[in-house]
Amino acid sequence: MPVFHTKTIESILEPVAQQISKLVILHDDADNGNLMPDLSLPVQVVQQAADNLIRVGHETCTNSDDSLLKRELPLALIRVEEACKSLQEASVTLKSDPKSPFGKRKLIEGERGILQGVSAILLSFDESEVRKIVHLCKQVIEYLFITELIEKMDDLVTYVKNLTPVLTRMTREVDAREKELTHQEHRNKLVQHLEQVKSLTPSFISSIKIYLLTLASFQQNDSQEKQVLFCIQDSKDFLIKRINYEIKEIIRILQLTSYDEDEWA
Amino acid sequence: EQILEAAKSVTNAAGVLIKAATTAQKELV
Repeated sequence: MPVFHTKTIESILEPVAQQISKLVILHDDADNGNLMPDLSLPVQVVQQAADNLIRVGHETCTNSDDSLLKRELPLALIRVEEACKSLQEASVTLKSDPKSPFGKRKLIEGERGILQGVSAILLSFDESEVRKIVHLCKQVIEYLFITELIEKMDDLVTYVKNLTPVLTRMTREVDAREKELTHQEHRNKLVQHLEQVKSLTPSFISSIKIYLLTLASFQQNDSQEKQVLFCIQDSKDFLIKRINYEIKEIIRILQLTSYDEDEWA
Repeated sequence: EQILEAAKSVTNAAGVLIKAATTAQKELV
């Protein structure tokens, strides 16, 4: 089971996460009396990078219309800010007393804080990106349920013209997301459901077309034609339900993380 | 995205800091 659910998050956090465990092992006994080097310069570099991240994070919030991101991201940025304070404290303390157990503990605390803060920022941002894809999926679902408004061929042309770009974008985004995931099971499921949507959509459009053609030649008194019309209507509704189900499954999987093991139990 | 690059810079810098601290410790242990 991968620890990080996307390749991007994994590439950013995995190296430092491994190093932190080394630091913890070495400092397991903070009173070991070993001397620490002057860490002012590397701590300063972390501080500068963190300042930049905090600035970019606030800009991201300002430019986003995602209310959840606007609420969660600043909290994660504060965690990074707090972690930097611990690192600064560690640096000052260890400079005056290179054996200081307090300084060493502050160093570990700061490093852990950086990892947790950056992790929270990445998760918050990632969830916001997922919400954008989910929004696209929901737009496609909305389109599925307005077929009742299609009364003639011109309407169908307009319908297809409007649906195509949203559906294409949804497909592209889900496809890209699938490649980003580290969890193989989630990836497989996304591929399966997306393939279903792709293969069902032409049949769905055809069913509307056949329905309209049949409706155009419909004789009020012909019971046999009436029967055929009902069958076509049923087939169209069945396809709508199927595509709706597939997209809802895509949404569900998009919102899963590696930690949602119970979902797959 | 800018935020991902900025986050990467922070973890890289944090990695360098850990290396500086642990290398010195290893030498002394």
